[in-house]
Amino acid sequence: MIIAIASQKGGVGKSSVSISLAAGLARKGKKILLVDIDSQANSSKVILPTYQAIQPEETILSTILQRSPLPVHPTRIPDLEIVPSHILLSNTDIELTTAIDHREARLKSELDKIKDKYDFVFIDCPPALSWLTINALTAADKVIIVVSPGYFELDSIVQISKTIKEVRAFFNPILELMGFLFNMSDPTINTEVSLQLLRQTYTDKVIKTIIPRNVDLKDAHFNKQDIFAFSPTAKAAQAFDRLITELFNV
Amino acid sequence: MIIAIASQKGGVGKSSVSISLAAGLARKGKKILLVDIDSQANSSKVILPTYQAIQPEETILSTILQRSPLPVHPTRIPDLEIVPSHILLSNTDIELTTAIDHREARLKSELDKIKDKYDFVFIDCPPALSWLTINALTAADKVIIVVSPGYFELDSIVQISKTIKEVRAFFNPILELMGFLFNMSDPTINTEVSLQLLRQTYTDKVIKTIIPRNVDLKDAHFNKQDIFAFSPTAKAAQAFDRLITELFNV
Ligand SMILES: Nc1ncnc2c1ncn2[C@@H]1O[C@H](COP(=O)(O)OP(=O)(O)OP(=O)(O)O)[C@@H](O)[C@H]1O
Ligand SMILES: Nc1ncnc2c1ncn2[C@@H]1O[C@H](COP(=O)(O)OP(=O)(O)OP(=O)(O)O)[C@@H](O)[C@H]1O
Ligand SMILES: [Mg+2]
Ligand SMILES: [Mg+2]
Repeated sequence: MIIAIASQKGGVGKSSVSISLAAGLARKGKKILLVDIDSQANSSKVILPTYQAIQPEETILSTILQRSPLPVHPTRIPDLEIVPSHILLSNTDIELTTAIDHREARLKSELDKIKDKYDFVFIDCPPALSWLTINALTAADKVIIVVSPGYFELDSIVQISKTIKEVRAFFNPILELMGFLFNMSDPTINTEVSLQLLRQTYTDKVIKTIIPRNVDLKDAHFNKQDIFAFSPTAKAAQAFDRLITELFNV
Repeated sequence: MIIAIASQKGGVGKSSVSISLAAGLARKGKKILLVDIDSQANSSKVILPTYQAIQPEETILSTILQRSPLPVHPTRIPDLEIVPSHILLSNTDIELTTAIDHREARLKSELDKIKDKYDFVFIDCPPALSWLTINALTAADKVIIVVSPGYFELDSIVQISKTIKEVRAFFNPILELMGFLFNMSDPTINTEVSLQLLRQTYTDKVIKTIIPRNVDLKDAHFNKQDIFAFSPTAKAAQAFDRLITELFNV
């Protein structure tokens, strides 16, 4: 199963969720691939100890630009592999926009060749409704939309929902919304109001497990670790454990 | 003076800072224009009560795509005007990438015609190093890079600094870094470490005033208000007041 982790809104936790779900499932013995299609390469820099030494052709850049096979790298976690990103990916919209071939399916055509080796594939998306995000949604079976508290964050759901409908209509008829994941929940009225609005508007599509705001997650990233390696008893680690059970029955 | 508010990293507070500086200075009697060049239109939706009724040709879209004059709208705050954004702006990278004319100067050529009516112009940028951000940096005299605590956030400084150098070399020789603004500071070791690293690495370029994490800011946005209208005694309002004094001597 291929799952895209998306939101046009910046900083809601797409990379943190991608890393945590991928690492969490790998630690439970599932075979996992994490695909980083954001030119910031945040997931890549946390999960891949050798990231600084990697050449552009060993990243997703070569798949998007030259349609080469996906460069898969092992990580410190036995059952987790990663396709890292590269800053030059920020220029690929140029290449993709002018391409006359199926520019939306560059990722899909290569991912389909290797997806059967994995139980789950996660795709960490950039904060944009660009051709890179469309590539991720075209390659995916399901998509998780990450939402954090606030007006801008809730407002962003409208547009990503439209993009998902368009991708389903034009490029990927099986694409399904897995749900809205509420992240960075804290004991404020703002969080309460945000969660209430989300549940009123999208009811059964709101994932039950909520991820609390927990600075351990930020500290883990500084240490280039996933939350389970950094602090397995952290509130965020426990919440991601519950999330994995709810979504994947593992 | 034209100031771009930028960062490739999502969710660090670009829109919140743009709104707060623009509204804060306008309330002190300065003539202010806020230009929203992010297709999420977050600043537009907070500052412009009539945003939902606005047509695409009354937004920055017409300047970027058809090189029309900038559509300036009044706001509830007397000395604050805004050029709103539009979701269709997310497709403009397509238009800008294939343009043979000065695609980096679409904003500058129109903003230069009206900038003398204002004491300050602020440009709220998207979380990307796209042609839209390059347009903002080409039009600007100065740029403020917003940084919030965390590894991803500090890491993002490297790339935006490169982009600023490139814009200065190719498109805008006078572009100057006004400084790094530390936002969402909270009483954690993560914040302490982040601020320490920032000050060690960039020393005199780090703006002295720090904006604390303050949920009043999020609540203000829900109410489609700037922080000064929502709660003038809020910690964030007081911090933005100090910031305005430090940066603009007002
Ligand atoms: N539940 C949480 N509690 C505390 N901090 C969090 C949580 N989730 C994410 N973070 C932190 O918040 C910041 C933003 O998260 P992250 O970078 O994962 O978001 P993103 O959506 O991937 O951002 P971008 O839009 O830039 O790709 C990071 O510093 C991250 O470590
Ligand atoms: N100092 C602060 N204290 C608390 N909340 C804040 C603060 N600054 C910004 N916020 C909130 O954090 C979230 C992210 O801020 P904002 O949307 O302004 O960032 P941005 O950099 O413009 O995001 P994007 O990359 O999506 O454009 C918003 O919900 C905003 O209300
Ligand atoms: Mg990310
Ligand atoms: Mg913004």
